[in-house]
Amino acid sequence: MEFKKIQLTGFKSFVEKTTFLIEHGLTGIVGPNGCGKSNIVESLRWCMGETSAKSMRGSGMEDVIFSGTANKPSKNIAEVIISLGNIEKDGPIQFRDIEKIDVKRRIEKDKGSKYFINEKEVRARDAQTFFADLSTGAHSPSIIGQGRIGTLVTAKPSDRRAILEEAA
Amino acid sequence: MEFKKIQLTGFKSFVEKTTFLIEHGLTGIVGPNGCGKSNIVESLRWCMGETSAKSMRGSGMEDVIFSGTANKPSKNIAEVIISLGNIEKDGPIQFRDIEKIDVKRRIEKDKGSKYFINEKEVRARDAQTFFADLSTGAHSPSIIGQGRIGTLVTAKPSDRRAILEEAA
Amino acid sequence: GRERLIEAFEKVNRKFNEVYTKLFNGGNAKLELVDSEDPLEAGLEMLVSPPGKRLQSITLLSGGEQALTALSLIFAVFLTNPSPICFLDEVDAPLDDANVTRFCNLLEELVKITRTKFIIVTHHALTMSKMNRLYGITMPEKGVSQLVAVDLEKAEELVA
Amino acid sequence: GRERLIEAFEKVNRKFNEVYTKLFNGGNAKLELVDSEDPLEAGLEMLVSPPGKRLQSITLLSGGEQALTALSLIFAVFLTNPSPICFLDEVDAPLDDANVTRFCNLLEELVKITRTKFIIVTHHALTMSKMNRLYGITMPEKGVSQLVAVDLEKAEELVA
Ligand SMILES: Nc1ncnc2c1ncn2[C@@H]1O[C@H](COP(=O)(O)OP(=O)(O)OP(=O)(O)O)[C@@H](O)[C@H]1O
Ligand SMILES: Nc1ncnc2c1ncn2[C@@H]1O[C@H](COP(=O)(O)OP(=O)(O)OP(=O)(O)O)[C@@H](O)[C@H]1O
Ligand SMILES: [Mg+2]
Ligand SMILES: [Mg+2]
Repeated sequence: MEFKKIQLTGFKSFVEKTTFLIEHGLTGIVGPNGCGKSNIVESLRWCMGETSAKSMRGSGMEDVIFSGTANKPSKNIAEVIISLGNIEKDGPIQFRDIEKIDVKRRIEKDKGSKYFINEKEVRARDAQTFFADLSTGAHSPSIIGQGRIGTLVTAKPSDRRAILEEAA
Repeated sequence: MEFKKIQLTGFKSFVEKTTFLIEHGLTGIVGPNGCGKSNIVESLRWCMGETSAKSMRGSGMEDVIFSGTANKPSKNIAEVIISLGNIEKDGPIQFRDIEKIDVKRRIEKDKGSKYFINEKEVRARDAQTFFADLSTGAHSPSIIGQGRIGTLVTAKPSDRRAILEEAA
Repeated sequence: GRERLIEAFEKVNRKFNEVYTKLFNGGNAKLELVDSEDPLEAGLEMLVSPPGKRLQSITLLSGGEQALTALSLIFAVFLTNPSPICFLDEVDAPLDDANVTRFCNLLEELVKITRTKFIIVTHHALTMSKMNRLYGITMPEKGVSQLVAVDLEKAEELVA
Repeated sequence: GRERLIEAFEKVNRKFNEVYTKLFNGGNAKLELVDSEDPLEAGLEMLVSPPGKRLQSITLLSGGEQALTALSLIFAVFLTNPSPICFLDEVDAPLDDANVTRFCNLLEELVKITRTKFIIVTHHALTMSKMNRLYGITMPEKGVSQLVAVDLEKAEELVA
């Protein structure tokens, strides 16, 4: 199974629907300070089932909804879709025969988050398990947020051992 | 009163006596990773009376003594001297008529740190007060260690207020 | 005690907005004492918005924006009560080129206003080019630091 | 449970030394389980020495050395159990040019070994030059992000 793209709508500074393709090899994301690069990385973790608003730099999960600018009003809904292709039919068992899988997370002001896999509502836990079965996920060592690389060095040895469980 | 130079001997990666001049305007320190740039910044804070070994990246204060390399044996003593010039006779009262002031801190294995001002032994507190009277010091906002700039943003508001006391 | 702190707060607040708008080339910034009537017990909040953006919690700012905001407060305190020396260790690491340039312009201004001696540790070629002089540190013998004066043009080789 | 963890530990330990010596162009690195006989309760220690330097607490390492050491462990885990994607946000910020080059060479090797798709956020011109493609993010309307495909030569203008 392979990751194909991420679609963001109303997520932080991405107001209108933006599609970010996930392609082979090395893809660089560049741009000035504050333009939205880390927001894209966070949108991936958020859709994978991140539960900590603090790890997304907010105080509440609604902080990910576009909150408006001097010239644009805020939105009420934020949505991120991760699209995967399954041509090789090798995904987790219940998805083995499905060629295209869209995992969606959507948050609405005062109504909390909802998760969907191919438009069917699921629990947060199902989304998290789906990505864990692919050896990835919001807390996978393969996703390193800005400023996070030093934490491995300053971590307590017992916390650091947790990274081994990702290899097991 | 003005800062003139720092002399380091046996301090971390500075084995033999090294003299670093503190000159007017903007002075850059450059070099590859691990060559010793941050060690110089730490030597200044150490000599000013820093009491936390952790803030010097060590577990004990003796960690600042040169611990040897594959080809060189370790040392038993580390010493840093900050030299100030007082041509304008405007320093703290007890030093007002002295034209040259050397503040020295010296640590010896198993014997702890000693402080000296112009070769006369003083308490750590006296060195700290000396620099505080000059609006600087190990914890002054004017000395920003590597990776420390983010802490002001993530700090609790009550901790952040402490920085105002440096302005008062 | 309390009066001196309030007076310092007001001076720093003015400088904070001045420095912030220089580093961000616009925008808005102010300080606020919160959580207590007594300034000696209060917390210090930074309320800022980069140009064109709305006021939000500073935690939501980007890495570079947070660094510039912190520097604005540090330099505001510094301008209120200048130190004879200022050592900055890789504070430009998260900044893009445009912000590094504004940061260096600010340093040049500070040198004129205060007689402070600045020591700037950096890996940024742009920052190096704005310094009055450069010292390089190398390890010709592994694990042993050596200090050398550097020709500004030679700087790039040293960093690599 | 325990056996799988011990087996993972031994694989990761081998890879850790391999990756470390690539990133540091020498030196020595190994992992150790400490504080408990039971691997599920133990702590994980990294015992490393950069080329020519003696084994010391990793906290004493420089900013760049700590980043490379952490990356060595992360990639060792990654090589033991590859993910389909790997997102790295400004991990090259504290690195000098020589280390950025070694880091990029390692990425190119990892792409060949695993079929992982790498997304690298960076401000470093050297890193950009090693990418297969670049996407730029700008804010033509302040506060609103816009994604654009970038010509590798045009990258510098975008970052500034
Ligand atoms: N809910 C939101 N609505 C609108 N804008 C937001 C929201 N949350 C965050 N932002 C804005 O997004 C910007 C941060 O973007 P991001 O962290 O992705 O920047 P970046 O490109 O990674 O920059 P840097 O290079 O400095 O790390 C901030 O300016 C912040 O104000
Ligand atoms: N007591 C000691 N004896 C010998 N070497 C030491 C001692 N303490 C620290 N070191 C060495 O000093 C080096 C760190 O130097 P420093 O932090 O000044 O590097 P730096 O030039 O700031 O690098 P960077 O650009 O990565 O921040 C480390 O390699 C460390 O092993
Ligand atoms: Mg960022
Ligand atoms: Mg350093």
